[in-house]
Amino acid sequence: SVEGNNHDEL
Amino acid sequence: MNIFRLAGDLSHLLAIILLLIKIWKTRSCAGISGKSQILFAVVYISRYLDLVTTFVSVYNTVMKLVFIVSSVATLYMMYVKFKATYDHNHDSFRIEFLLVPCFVLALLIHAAFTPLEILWTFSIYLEAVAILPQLFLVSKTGEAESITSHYLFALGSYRALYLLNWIYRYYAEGHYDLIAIFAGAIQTILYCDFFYLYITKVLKGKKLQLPA
Repeated sequence: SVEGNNHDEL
Repeated sequence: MNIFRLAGDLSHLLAIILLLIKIWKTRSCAGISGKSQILFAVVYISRYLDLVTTFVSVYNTVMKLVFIVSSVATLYMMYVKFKATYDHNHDSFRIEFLLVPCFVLALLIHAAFTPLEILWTFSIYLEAVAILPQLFLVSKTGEAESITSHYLFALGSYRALYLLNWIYRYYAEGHYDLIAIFAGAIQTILYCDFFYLYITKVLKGKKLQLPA
């Protein structure tokens, strides 16, 4: 799935 | 976390440190585009607003704070402390031609229509083109100090390493984000010309001279 709001990268 | 993303983050951190060293040691920001540094500050601030809403890890929080503080410190050194050495004649790229389209594109293409997500997407698109004023400045002056070229190499390498990180995460975790991948690919492609000059010239001890 395309990543939604959980951005765990810088 | 994987080795590609860690190497990318460390390369990014190295770039920021190299820039601060260059400006502090030479007490000059000659050859550095203040416009690009403004765009980078906008990128970090608009991307890291989630510092106040979500906690990912100590590493994530610390690095975000380091990037925000160092980009503001760079702006302070360029526009206040060493203002006299800022080459505003050559640093003439109209950054509004980057800011507005990136924001409009973020309103059109995003993963979710929420303020934080729109700003995150805007920062992703903006980061892809944020180096253009710097590359424009180097092309206008026709050369760059060696430490400036090391800064650009580290900065360009960081997103190239992130591309490897996204390939790894796709196969290892089934995770991918097309917005970040497309923007990251464009961002890395913009450095290709510079990478070629860096590898063929700077690594051979020559100065980075662009063909006039």
